[in-house]
Amino acid sequence: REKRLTLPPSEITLL
Amino acid sequence: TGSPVPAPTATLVRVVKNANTLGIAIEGGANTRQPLPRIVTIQKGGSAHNCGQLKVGHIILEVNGISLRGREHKDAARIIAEAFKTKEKDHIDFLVVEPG
Repeated sequence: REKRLTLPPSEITLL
Repeated sequence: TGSPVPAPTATLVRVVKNANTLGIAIEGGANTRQPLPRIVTIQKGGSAHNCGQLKVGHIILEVNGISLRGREHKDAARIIAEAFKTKEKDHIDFLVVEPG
């Protein structure tokens, strides 16, 4: 069974 | 195959501040799916693009010797922005790795 990703995706910042 | 995966080699990339913008977009940071910041865009005409050595997909380990490990996205972005803004140096040193 596939392990679920529980961490959220990140926002993206333009620098 | 059973060959071991070689450890990714960190590369030090010096970006000279020769444009008005750094010109990278990053994603990731502590407590996200991407725990270290990753370059997702490099804008033409920015200092990073002019340098020619940074690539989309590079993961940033350090900025001017400051480790980004354990830093949340906003903190990592602030460190990079301040490194670009400061007049103390005409360049930023990025320690990057290719994703494994």
